[in-house]
Amino acid sequence: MFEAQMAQAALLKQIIESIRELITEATFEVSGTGMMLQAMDSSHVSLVALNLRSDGFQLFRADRPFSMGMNLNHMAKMLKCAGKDDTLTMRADEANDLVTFLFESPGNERLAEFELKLMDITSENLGIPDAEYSATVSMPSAEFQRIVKDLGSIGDTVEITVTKDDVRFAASGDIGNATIKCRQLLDTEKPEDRTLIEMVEPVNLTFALRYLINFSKATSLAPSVTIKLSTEMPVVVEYKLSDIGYVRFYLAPKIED
Amino acid sequence: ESSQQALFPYFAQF
Repeated sequence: MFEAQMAQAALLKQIIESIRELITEATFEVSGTGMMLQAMDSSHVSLVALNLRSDGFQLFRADRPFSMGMNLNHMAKMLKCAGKDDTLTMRADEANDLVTFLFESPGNERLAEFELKLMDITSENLGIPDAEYSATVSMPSAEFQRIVKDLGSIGDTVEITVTKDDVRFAASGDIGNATIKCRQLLDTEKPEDRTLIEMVEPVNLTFALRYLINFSKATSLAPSVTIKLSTEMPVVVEYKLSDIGYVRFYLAPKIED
Repeated sequence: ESSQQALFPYFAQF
């Protein structure tokens, strides 16, 4: 038997909205420690890793580990029926192939019950090494979204260069080119408005912008985003979900032929 | 021209 309750449905609504264009089907691995999901997009170029710790839920019970394969678009259809302030409860037992979503209004005057059919999804699971990164950049998530969208109007790829003083995003295309340079900024009103650059060694990598733009759909989940880079390694774009976990996006680099 | 890599070479499949 599995049961998990969130005080506000908004979080899960936003999480699914931010990943369902990249991956349409995914398996939620449930265990005593929480719910995890790991899935690659259809081109196997990017990967989403979601981790929701059990202690971040209002209530979390999983008698034994089990998997719930879901179509994220179908899940999103049901979550759209939840009010963002509704209490959200998920329930499933290994026996039947359904997961129940309960949406309870704040005044408890309305209780909605949706049952989603579960699916058998065979997916390659990838072992993601917990590596050290040559460069780690934290910045306001809205700023990162603006950068990738602005450069996306100039070219298809972005060259990211991190030195000890700044991080540079450069794009070029038919109409011309653009470079956006961000310097470290620590003394800000709110900590999440900081731009922090930790560089062990300089990096210079190229990535397809359309994936980074897609990742930035998660901007509403966290006020800041952390970008981790190492030469010739996939970039990690991480949105920390306060008190419960994270959504991490991985994207393989483009390599000069 | 640069070519897009897949994730497999970087992450071990298990």
